[in-house]
Amino acid sequence: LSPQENSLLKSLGLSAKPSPKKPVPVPPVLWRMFQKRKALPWPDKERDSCRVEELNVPGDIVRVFADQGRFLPEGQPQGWLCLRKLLFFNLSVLEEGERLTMAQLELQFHHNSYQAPGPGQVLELRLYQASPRGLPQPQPGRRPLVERSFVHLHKSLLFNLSAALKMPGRSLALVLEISASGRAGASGSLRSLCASADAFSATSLLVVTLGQQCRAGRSRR
Amino acid sequence: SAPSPPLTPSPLCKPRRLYISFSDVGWENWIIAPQGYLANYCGGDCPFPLAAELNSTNHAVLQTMVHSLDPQGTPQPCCVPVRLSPISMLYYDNSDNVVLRHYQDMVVDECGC
Repeated sequence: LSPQENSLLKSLGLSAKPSPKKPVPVPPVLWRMFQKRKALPWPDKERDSCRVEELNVPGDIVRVFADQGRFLPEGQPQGWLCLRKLLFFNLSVLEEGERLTMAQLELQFHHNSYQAPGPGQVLELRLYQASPRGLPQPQPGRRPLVERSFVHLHKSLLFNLSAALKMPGRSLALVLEISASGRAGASGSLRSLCASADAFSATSLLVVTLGQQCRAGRSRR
Repeated sequence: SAPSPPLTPSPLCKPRRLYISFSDVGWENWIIAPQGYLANYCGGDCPFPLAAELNSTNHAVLQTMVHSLDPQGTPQPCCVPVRLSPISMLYYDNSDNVVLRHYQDMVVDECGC
Protein backbone atom coordinates (compact mmCIF):
# COMPACT_ATOMS: atom_id res chain seq x y z
CA LEU A 1 0.00 0.00 0.00
CA SER A 2 1.53 3.29 -1.04
CA PRO A 3 2.23 5.88 1.66
CA GLN A 4 0.06 8.26 -0.37
CA GLU A 5 -2.94 5.91 -0.21
CA ASN A 6 -2.41 5.35 3.52
CA SER A 7 -2.38 9.07 4.13
CA LEU A 8 -5.60 9.52 2.10
CA LEU A 9 -7.31 6.73 4.06
CA LYS A 10 -6.22 8.33 7.31
CA SER A 11 -7.91 11.59 6.34
CA LEU A 12 -11.09 9.58 5.70
CA GLY A 13 -10.82 8.24 9.26
CA LEU A 14 -9.39 4.78 8.50
CA SER A 15 -6.15 3.49 9.96
CA ALA A 16 -5.58 1.08 7.04
CA LYS A 17 -7.31 -0.10 3.90
CA PRO A 18 -10.04 -2.53 4.98
CA SER A 19 -10.14 -5.96 3.39
CA PRO A 20 -13.35 -7.66 4.55
CA LYS A 21 -12.79 -11.29 5.49
CA LYS A 22 -16.33 -12.29 6.38
CA PRO A 23 -18.50 -9.55 4.93
CA VAL A 24 -21.89 -9.51 6.61
CA PRO A 25 -25.08 -8.31 4.90
CA VAL A 26 -25.77 -4.60 5.28
CA PRO A 27 -28.13 -4.06 8.24
CA PRO A 28 -31.45 -2.76 6.84
CA VAL A 29 -31.42 0.24 9.18
CA LEU A 30 -28.13 1.48 7.67
CA TRP A 31 -29.31 0.81 4.14
CA ARG A 32 -32.50 2.84 4.74
CA MET A 33 -30.52 5.75 6.19
CA PHE A 34 -28.12 5.70 3.25
CA GLN A 35 -30.91 5.70 0.65
CA LYS A 36 -32.77 8.50 2.43
CA ARG A 37 -29.70 10.70 2.64
CA LYS A 38 -28.83 10.08 -1.01
CA ALA A 39 -32.23 11.41 -2.03
CA LEU A 40 -31.97 14.66 -0.01
CA PRO A 41 -31.65 17.91 -1.99
CA TRP A 42 -28.63 20.13 -1.39
CA PRO A 43 -29.40 22.49 1.51
CA ASP A 44 -30.97 19.63 3.53
CA LYS A 45 -28.03 17.36 2.76
CA GLU A 46 -25.63 20.02 4.05
CA ARG A 47 -27.68 20.79 7.17
CA ASP A 48 -28.18 17.17 8.16
CA SER A 49 -24.68 15.84 7.60
CA CYS A 50 -23.83 16.02 11.33
CA ARG A 51 -27.18 14.72 12.56
CA VAL A 52 -28.86 11.33 12.31
CA GLU A 53 -32.45 12.42 11.80
CA GLU A 54 -33.85 8.88 11.96
CA LEU A 55 -32.60 8.48 15.52
CA ASN A 56 -32.84 12.17 16.44
CA VAL A 57 -29.26 12.43 17.71
CA PRO A 58 -26.16 14.33 16.61
CA GLY A 59 -23.66 12.19 14.73
CA ASP A 60 -22.04 11.52 11.38
CA ILE A 61 -20.83 7.92 11.87
CA VAL A 62 -23.25 5.04 12.39
CA ARG A 63 -21.83 1.57 13.03
CA VAL A 64 -23.50 -1.76 13.60
CA PHE A 65 -21.37 -4.13 15.70
CA ALA A 66 -22.05 -7.86 15.60
CA ASP A 67 -22.12 -9.79 18.87
CA GLN A 68 -19.04 -11.95 19.43
CA GLY A 69 -20.20 -13.46 22.75
CA ARG A 70 -21.17 -17.03 23.60
CA PHE A 71 -23.89 -18.90 25.46
CA LEU A 72 -23.10 -19.39 29.14
CA PRO A 73 -23.84 -22.32 31.42
CA GLU A 74 -27.03 -21.66 33.28
CA GLY A 75 -25.27 -21.77 36.69
CA GLN A 76 -27.56 -21.40 39.67
CA PRO A 77 -30.88 -20.40 38.18
CA GLN A 78 -33.46 -18.64 40.21
CA GLY A 79 -36.84 -19.71 38.90
CA TRP A 80 -36.98 -20.73 35.23
CA LEU A 81 -33.86 -19.45 33.54
CA CYS A 82 -34.47 -19.81 29.81
CA LEU A 83 -31.29 -18.31 28.43
CA ARG A 84 -27.99 -16.86 29.65
CA LYS A 85 -25.59 -15.38 27.15
CA LEU A 86 -22.49 -13.24 27.18
CA LEU A 87 -22.83 -10.37 24.69
CA PHE A 88 -19.47 -9.04 23.59
CA PHE A 89 -18.86 -6.12 21.24
CA ASN A 90 -15.40 -5.11 20.11
CA LEU A 91 -15.44 -1.30 20.03
CA SER A 92 -11.74 -0.83 19.36
CA VAL A 93 -12.44 0.71 15.96
CA LEU A 94 -13.86 3.83 17.62
CA GLU A 95 -11.33 6.60 17.18
CA GLU A 96 -10.01 8.70 20.03
CA GLY A 97 -11.70 11.93 18.99
CA GLU A 98 -15.16 10.41 18.43
CA ARG A 99 -17.94 11.32 20.85
CA LEU A 100 -20.61 8.68 21.38
CA THR A 101 -24.13 10.07 21.10
CA MET A 102 -26.20 6.90 21.01
CA ALA A 103 -25.90 3.16 21.62
CA GLN A 104 -28.84 0.89 20.92
CA LEU A 105 -28.84 -2.84 21.52
CA GLU A 106 -31.10 -4.98 19.35
CA LEU A 107 -32.10 -8.52 20.31
CA GLN A 108 -33.62 -10.48 17.45
CA PHE A 109 -35.79 -13.58 17.64
CA HIS A 110 -36.79 -15.90 14.82
CA HIS A 111 -40.47 -15.10 15.34
CA ASN A 112 -42.88 -13.24 17.60
CA SER A 113 -44.35 -15.32 20.41
CA TYR A 114 -48.11 -15.08 20.47
CA GLN A 115 -48.74 -17.97 22.82
CA ALA A 116 -50.84 -16.71 25.71
CA PRO A 117 -48.98 -17.22 28.98
CA GLY A 118 -50.76 -18.39 32.12
CA PRO A 119 -52.23 -15.77 34.42
CA GLY A 120 -49.51 -13.67 36.06
CA GLN A 121 -46.76 -15.30 34.00
CA VAL A 122 -44.14 -13.19 32.27
CA LEU A 123 -40.73 -13.41 30.63
CA GLU A 124 -38.16 -11.36 32.52
CA LEU A 125 -35.19 -9.98 30.65
CA ARG A 126 -32.13 -8.64 32.46
CA LEU A 127 -28.87 -7.20 31.15
CA TYR A 128 -25.87 -6.94 33.44
CA GLN A 129 -22.63 -5.17 32.66
CA ALA A 130 -19.72 -7.62 32.79
CA SER A 131 -16.00 -7.61 32.41
CA PRO A 132 -14.78 -9.55 29.38
CA ARG A 133 -11.69 -10.59 31.36
CA GLY A 134 -13.39 -11.40 34.60
CA LEU A 135 -16.30 -13.62 35.47
CA PRO A 136 -19.04 -12.75 33.02
CA GLN A 137 -21.80 -13.77 35.39
CA PRO A 138 -23.66 -11.19 37.41
CA GLN A 139 -22.57 -10.88 41.00
CA PRO A 140 -25.24 -11.44 43.65
CA GLY A 141 -26.89 -8.20 44.67
CA ARG A 142 -25.64 -6.36 41.57
CA ARG A 143 -28.29 -4.27 39.90
CA PRO A 144 -29.00 -5.01 36.23
CA LEU A 145 -28.42 -2.36 33.61
CA VAL A 146 -31.77 -3.15 32.03
CA GLU A 147 -34.68 -5.05 33.54
CA ARG A 148 -37.91 -5.62 31.63
CA SER A 149 -40.88 -7.96 31.73
CA PHE A 150 -42.72 -9.18 28.66
CA VAL A 151 -45.94 -11.07 28.22
CA HIS A 152 -45.00 -11.76 24.59
CA LEU A 153 -41.60 -11.67 22.94
CA HIS A 154 -41.41 -9.53 19.84
CA LYS A 155 -39.25 -10.36 16.85
CA SER A 156 -36.98 -7.46 17.68
CA LEU A 157 -36.35 -5.76 21.05
CA LEU A 158 -34.46 -2.46 21.29
CA PHE A 159 -32.66 -1.15 24.37
CA ASN A 160 -31.04 2.24 24.72
CA LEU A 161 -27.60 1.76 26.30
CA SER A 162 -26.34 5.31 25.66
CA ALA A 163 -26.04 6.12 29.37
CA ALA A 164 -24.06 2.94 30.03
CA LEU A 165 -21.68 3.72 27.20
CA LYS A 166 -20.94 7.40 27.86
CA MET A 167 -17.30 6.50 28.47
CA PRO A 168 -16.82 3.59 26.04
CA GLY A 169 -13.78 1.41 26.51
CA ARG A 170 -12.26 -0.87 23.89
CA SER A 171 -15.13 -3.33 24.30
CA LEU A 172 -18.57 -3.80 25.81
CA ALA A 173 -19.46 -7.00 27.64
CA LEU A 174 -22.95 -7.74 28.95
CA VAL A 175 -24.71 -10.75 30.33
CA LEU A 176 -28.20 -11.33 28.98
CA GLU A 177 -30.62 -13.42 31.01
CA ILE A 178 -34.16 -14.33 30.03
CA SER A 179 -36.23 -16.18 32.58
CA ALA A 180 -39.84 -17.17 32.94
CA SER A 181 -41.60 -16.26 36.11
CA GLY A 182 -45.10 -16.70 37.41
CA ARG A 183 -47.40 -18.61 39.69
CA ALA A 184 -45.85 -21.62 41.42
CA GLY A 185 -47.26 -24.99 40.40
CA ALA A 186 -47.65 -24.02 36.78
CA SER A 187 -44.22 -25.39 35.80
CA GLY A 188 -45.49 -26.97 32.58
CA SER A 189 -46.64 -23.67 31.20
CA LEU A 190 -43.49 -21.94 32.48
CA ARG A 191 -41.50 -24.42 30.42
CA SER A 192 -43.50 -23.56 27.32
CA LEU A 193 -43.03 -19.85 28.07
CA CYS A 194 -39.28 -20.51 28.11
CA ALA A 195 -39.56 -22.16 24.70
CA SER A 196 -40.36 -18.80 23.11
CA ALA A 197 -36.93 -17.54 24.25
CA ASP A 198 -35.37 -20.46 22.32
CA ALA A 199 -36.17 -18.49 19.20
CA PHE A 200 -33.29 -16.18 20.09
CA SER A 201 -31.49 -15.41 16.85
CA ALA A 202 -28.95 -12.58 16.94
CA THR A 203 -27.78 -9.46 18.75
CA SER A 204 -26.28 -6.29 17.40
CA LEU A 205 -25.23 -2.93 18.77
CA LEU A 206 -25.91 0.23 16.79
CA VAL A 207 -23.54 3.04 17.78
CA VAL A 208 -23.74 6.66 16.63
CA THR A 209 -20.75 8.93 17.09
CA LEU A 210 -19.78 12.47 16.25
CA GLY A 211 -16.47 12.38 14.40
CA GLN A 212 -13.75 14.99 14.53
CA GLN A 213 -14.82 16.58 11.26
CA CYS A 214 -18.28 17.44 12.60
CA ARG A 215 -16.98 18.45 16.02
CA ALA A 216 -14.52 20.87 14.43
CA GLY A 217 -17.28 22.29 12.21
CA ARG A 218 -19.58 22.78 15.20
CA SER A 219 -16.99 24.64 17.25
CA ARG A 220 -16.17 26.84 14.23
CA ARG A 221 -19.84 27.73 13.84
CA SER B 1 -27.78 12.43 -8.88
CA ALA B 2 -25.86 15.70 -8.42
CA PRO B 3 -26.64 18.36 -11.06
CA SER B 4 -24.08 18.28 -13.82
CA PRO B 5 -21.98 21.41 -14.22
CA PRO B 6 -22.29 23.27 -17.53
CA LEU B 7 -20.34 21.68 -20.34
CA THR B 8 -19.37 24.98 -22.02
CA PRO B 9 -15.74 24.90 -23.10
CA SER B 10 -15.08 28.14 -21.26
CA PRO B 11 -11.50 28.84 -20.17
CA LEU B 12 -12.83 30.66 -17.09
CA CYS B 13 -12.86 29.24 -13.57
CA LYS B 14 -15.79 26.79 -13.35
CA PRO B 15 -16.69 23.37 -11.96
CA ARG B 16 -15.58 20.64 -14.38
CA ARG B 17 -17.10 17.19 -14.54
CA LEU B 18 -15.22 14.45 -12.67
CA TYR B 19 -16.78 11.08 -11.88
CA ILE B 20 -14.85 9.18 -9.21
CA SER B 21 -15.26 5.43 -9.54
CA PHE B 22 -14.12 3.51 -6.46
CA SER B 23 -13.18 0.53 -8.59
CA ASP B 24 -10.68 2.73 -10.48
CA VAL B 25 -8.78 3.30 -7.22
CA GLY B 26 -9.12 -0.32 -6.06
CA TRP B 27 -11.52 0.43 -3.19
CA GLU B 28 -14.53 -1.49 -4.55
CA ASN B 29 -14.13 -4.49 -2.23
CA TRP B 30 -14.68 -2.53 1.01
CA ILE B 31 -16.91 0.37 -0.11
CA ILE B 32 -20.42 -1.03 -0.35
CA ALA B 33 -22.17 2.03 -1.73
CA PRO B 34 -22.02 4.21 -3.69
CA GLN B 35 -19.86 2.58 -6.35
CA GLY B 36 -18.78 6.04 -7.41
CA TYR B 37 -20.04 9.62 -7.46
CA LEU B 38 -19.88 12.84 -9.41
CA ALA B 39 -17.25 14.78 -7.45
CA ASN B 40 -16.29 17.46 -10.04
CA TYR B 41 -13.25 19.71 -9.75
CA CYS B 42 -12.40 23.37 -10.31
CA GLY B 43 -10.52 24.42 -13.40
CA GLY B 44 -9.98 27.50 -15.51
CA ASP B 45 -8.49 30.96 -15.31
CA CYS B 46 -9.15 33.91 -13.02
CA PRO B 47 -8.15 36.65 -15.51
CA PHE B 48 -8.36 40.44 -15.35
CA PRO B 49 -11.02 41.85 -15.06
CA LEU B 50 -12.54 39.46 -12.54
CA ALA B 51 -16.14 39.10 -13.63
CA ALA B 52 -18.93 38.88 -11.04
CA GLU B 53 -19.69 35.26 -11.99
CA LEU B 54 -16.19 34.22 -10.96
CA ASN B 55 -17.08 34.41 -7.23
CA SER B 56 -13.92 36.34 -6.54
CA THR B 57 -12.74 37.28 -3.08
CA ASN B 58 -11.39 40.75 -2.23
CA HIS B 59 -8.03 39.07 -1.89
CA ALA B 60 -8.29 37.85 -5.50
CA VAL B 61 -9.05 41.41 -6.68
CA LEU B 62 -5.94 42.76 -5.02
CA GLN B 63 -3.79 39.81 -6.10
CA THR B 64 -4.93 40.46 -9.69
CA MET B 65 -3.82 44.09 -9.37
CA VAL B 66 -0.41 43.11 -8.01
CA HIS B 67 -0.09 40.46 -10.71
CA SER B 68 -0.71 43.08 -13.42
CA LEU B 69 2.15 45.17 -11.96
CA ASP B 70 4.52 42.24 -11.34
CA PRO B 71 3.52 39.22 -13.46
CA GLN B 72 6.78 37.41 -12.71
CA GLY B 73 6.70 37.73 -8.92
CA THR B 74 2.98 37.29 -8.24
CA PRO B 75 0.78 34.66 -9.87
CA GLN B 76 -2.84 35.18 -10.88
CA PRO B 77 -5.43 34.09 -8.32
CA CYS B 78 -6.31 30.42 -8.63
CA CYS B 79 -9.59 28.67 -9.18
CA VAL B 80 -10.74 26.79 -6.07
CA PRO B 81 -13.94 25.22 -4.67
CA VAL B 82 -16.11 27.74 -2.82
CA ARG B 83 -19.06 25.47 -2.11
CA LEU B 84 -18.88 21.74 -1.48
CA SER B 85 -21.55 19.30 -0.40
CA PRO B 86 -21.38 16.06 1.58
CA ILE B 87 -22.01 12.46 0.55
CA SER B 88 -22.77 9.36 2.61
CA MET B 89 -20.80 6.14 2.25
CA LEU B 90 -21.50 2.61 3.40
CA TYR B 91 -18.40 0.51 3.93
CA TYR B 92 -16.78 -2.35 5.84
CA ASP B 93 -14.21 -1.25 8.40
CA ASN B 94 -11.06 -3.15 9.41
CA SER B 95 -13.12 -5.37 11.74
CA ASP B 96 -15.80 -6.23 9.13
CA ASN B 97 -18.41 -3.99 10.80
CA VAL B 98 -20.72 -2.11 8.46
CA VAL B 99 -20.32 1.66 8.81
CA LEU B 100 -22.46 4.47 7.46
CA ARG B 101 -20.47 7.67 7.46
CA HIS B 102 -21.32 11.15 6.25
CA TYR B 103 -18.34 12.85 4.70
CA GLN B 104 -18.41 16.62 4.31
CA ASP B 105 -16.87 18.57 1.42
CA MET B 106 -16.94 15.72 -1.11
CA VAL B 107 -18.70 17.25 -4.12
CA VAL B 108 -17.63 20.52 -5.75
CA ASP B 109 -20.79 22.54 -6.35
CA GLU B 110 -19.27 25.98 -7.07
CA CYS B 111 -15.84 27.35 -7.84
CA GLY B 112 -14.38 30.80 -7.33
CA CYS B 113 -11.21 32.84 -7.57
